[in-house]
Amino acid sequence: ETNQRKTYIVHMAKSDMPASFEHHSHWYDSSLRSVSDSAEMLYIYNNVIHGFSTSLTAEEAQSLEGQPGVLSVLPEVKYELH
Amino acid sequence: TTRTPAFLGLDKANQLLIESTAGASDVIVGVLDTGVWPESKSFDDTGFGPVPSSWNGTCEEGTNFTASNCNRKLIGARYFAKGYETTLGPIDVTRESKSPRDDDGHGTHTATTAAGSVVEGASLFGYAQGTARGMAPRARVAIYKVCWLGGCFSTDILMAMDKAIDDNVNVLSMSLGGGMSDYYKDSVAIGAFAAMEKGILVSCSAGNAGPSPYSLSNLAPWITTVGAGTIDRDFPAYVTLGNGQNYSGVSLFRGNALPGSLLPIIYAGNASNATNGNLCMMDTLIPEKVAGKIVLCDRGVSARVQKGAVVKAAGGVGMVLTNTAANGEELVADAHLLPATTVGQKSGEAIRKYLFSDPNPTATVVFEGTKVGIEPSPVVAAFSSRGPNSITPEILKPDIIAPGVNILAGWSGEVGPTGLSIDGRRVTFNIISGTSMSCPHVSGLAALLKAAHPEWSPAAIRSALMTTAYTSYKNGQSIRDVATGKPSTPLDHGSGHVDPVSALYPGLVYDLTVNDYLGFLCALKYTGAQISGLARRKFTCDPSKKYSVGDLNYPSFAVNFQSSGPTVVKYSRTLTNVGSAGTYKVSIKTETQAVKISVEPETLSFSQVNEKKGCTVTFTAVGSLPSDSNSFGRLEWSDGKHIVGSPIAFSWS
Repeated sequence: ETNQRKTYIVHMAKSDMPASFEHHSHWYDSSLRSVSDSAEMLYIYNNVIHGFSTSLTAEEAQSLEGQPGVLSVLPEVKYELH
Repeated sequence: TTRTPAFLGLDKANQLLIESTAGASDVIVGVLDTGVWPESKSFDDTGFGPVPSSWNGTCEEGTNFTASNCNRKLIGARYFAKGYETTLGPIDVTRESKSPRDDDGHGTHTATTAAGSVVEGASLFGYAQGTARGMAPRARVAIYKVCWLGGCFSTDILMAMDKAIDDNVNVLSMSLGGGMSDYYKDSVAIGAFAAMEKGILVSCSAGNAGPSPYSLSNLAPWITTVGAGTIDRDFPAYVTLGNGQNYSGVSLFRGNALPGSLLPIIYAGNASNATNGNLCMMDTLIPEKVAGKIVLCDRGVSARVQKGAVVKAAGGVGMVLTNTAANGEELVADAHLLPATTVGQKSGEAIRKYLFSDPNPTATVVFEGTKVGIEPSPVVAAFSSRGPNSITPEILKPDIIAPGVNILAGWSGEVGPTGLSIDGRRVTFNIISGTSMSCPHVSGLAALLKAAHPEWSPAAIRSALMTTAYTSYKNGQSIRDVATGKPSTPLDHGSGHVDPVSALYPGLVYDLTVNDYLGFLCALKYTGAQISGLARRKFTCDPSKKYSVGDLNYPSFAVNFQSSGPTVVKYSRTLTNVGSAGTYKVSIKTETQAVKISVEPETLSFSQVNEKKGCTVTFTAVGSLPSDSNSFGRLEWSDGKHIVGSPIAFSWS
C-alpha cells in the first residue's frame, strides 16, 4: 500500500524560486526529482495556481511537502455532476 | 428552455434586451462539463460574425471530433483527461470519446441552456414543444470536457480552468461539485479565485443534496452559487385506481400507452424476495409475479429510469414510482422506457394502502402531455441543496435560485434520454432536472449582463442578479419550498429567484475586488501558505488591522449569535451607484423581535455613476432563540425606482 501511487496537486511558492532556475517549470521538476526519480508531471498550472500535478506514493508526497518552496501537496479529489 | 426565457421575462423585455445586450456576441461562456455534441442545432452559427479577437482558445481534435466541429458559435472545445487516466487507466475509446465529444448529454444540455442558439420546433417526444434557446443566445460557447464515465477529477478541472483563463472566456459555468472542503483545498474554489481576478464570473451549481441543511457545495464567496426552482410547466400523468380514485403524477413517457381498461397492479415489495424489493433494484423482481402488471416501486438508491427498466425486464407493463419522505411531493419527470409515472409521497401512500386493502387491485396511467401556467411557480426544488454555509456561516449561500426542474435543452446523439445503455432511443433535446440545470441559466444571464455592462466586475454582476431577485409571487405570498409546502427561507433560496430584466439596471451594486477577498481570507485566519496557495501571491495580513468576515461587501447578510458571544454584531457595506443620480433610503423587515437592526446612515445620496457610499448595519440581539434556530429579515435600499434588496439570515448557536 505504501508504494501505491496517488495523484496530487502541488502548490509552490513561486516567489521563493531560487534565482538559479530560468523557468519555474525547471524548479518544479527539480523539486519533484528530489523525492522521486520516476514521477511525471501531469500538468503544470500557470494561471490558477503556481504548481503542478503528479502521481506519488504517500511517502514521496510527505517528503515533497517538506521541500523548500512547497506550500502544500493536496490529494486528487473526485467531483460529481449535479 | 422552450419555456424558461418567457418564465424569466426575457420575451416581454425583448426590445430592452436587444438594445442593452447588443454586444452579446462578444461574450464567451466557458462550460466545464462532459463535452459537447457539436451537431446540435443549438450550435448553429448562422448570423454570427467573426470569432471575437480576444479569443485565444482552440478546437482540439480527438475521437470522432475534428477542428471543423467548431464554428462561429461553438468557438472552442478542449478535453482534459490526464488526471482521470492516471487514476483509472487509459480511456477506453470504444466506451467514451477521448475528445471534446459529449457521450453523456449533460454537457450539451448545460452549454445549450447557457448560450444555445435559437432552435424552433424543439421538444422531447413532443413534450415541452416550442422554440428552445439559451439564456444568452448570441454569446459564444467554449467547451472544456473534464467529466468522464468515471467522474470528474480535480487535476483536470484545475487545468481546464487554467486554460479557460488563457482562452479569455468571460463567464465560466460549472455544474459540478465535490463536497465541502476549505477553500484552499478545493480546486474549484482555487480556480475560481484566479478566474475572478481576471474578471471572469464563475457560476456553480449548489448541489442536489437538499432538503438537508448544510448540504451546499461551491461555497466560496467569489463563486456565484445557484440553487434550483421549478417553472410553470408540468407533464401530468394520472394514476387511476380500480376504486375510482385518481392521483396526479408526472411523466415524459412516449410510446404505446396502456390499454384503456384497468390492469392488475402490485407493490414491488410483494413481488420480490429481496429485503429492498420495494426499490425495484436490478434482478430483484420475480417475473411470475409482475408479468402483465403495473408495479408500484419506491423511489431511492437506484436511478428512477433504471427502476422502469427493471420492471420492464421482469415483464411488467407499467410502473408507478412513488416518492418517499426524502423527496416529499416533488415531481421530477422522466422519459421512462415503459408507461410510468412518478407520484408524490402522499399519493404513493394512498396507492399502497389501496393495494394492501384490495384483493385484486387494478390501475392504469393516463398521460396528459404538457401543461403550462402551473401555479405556484417557482417553488424551491426539494433536491436543491440548502444552507447554512458549513464553511463560513457569515456568508449566506446559495446566492440565488433559477430554473432547474424539467428543463428541456440539447442532448448528445450518443445516448438515449434516460442515459441507460439499454435505451436505444436518440433525441436531439432532453428534459432533465438538477442544480446542474439552474447553474447555466444564471451563467447565460450573467453573460447578458456582461454584454450590457462590459465594465462590471464579476461581483457587480452577481450583486445585480442577487439584489433584484424576487422572493414572493405576484399575489404577495412568499416563494414556497416543495420539501415542506411552506414558505422557503434565504437558507433555501438565497436572495431569491433570478429576475434578469430587473438585474440589467439594479441601481446600486455591492462590488468586490481581489483585495476585499484577500481581507476575507485574513478574517478566516488563513496562514500565509494557505493564502499563497489559493491566491498565488505572498500576502501578509496586516496585524494592526481588524479583519472581519462580516465586512466582506456581500449582497446578503448572515448573522450568527452565540450564547457566549457578543450580542451586537456590526457589518459594514459599500454601495456603488451604477444608475443615475438619486437618493436611496433604507428599509428593514424582520420576522423576529429578538434582534434589532439599525443602519447608519439611513439615506445614501449619489450624484454620479460609480460613486461609492458606505454604511454600517448593526444587529443587536435583545433576546435569545434556542440553539440551532434561525430567523430571517430583509434590508432594502430604494430610490423609488430601484429596489436593492438583501436577505438577512440570523442563526443562534
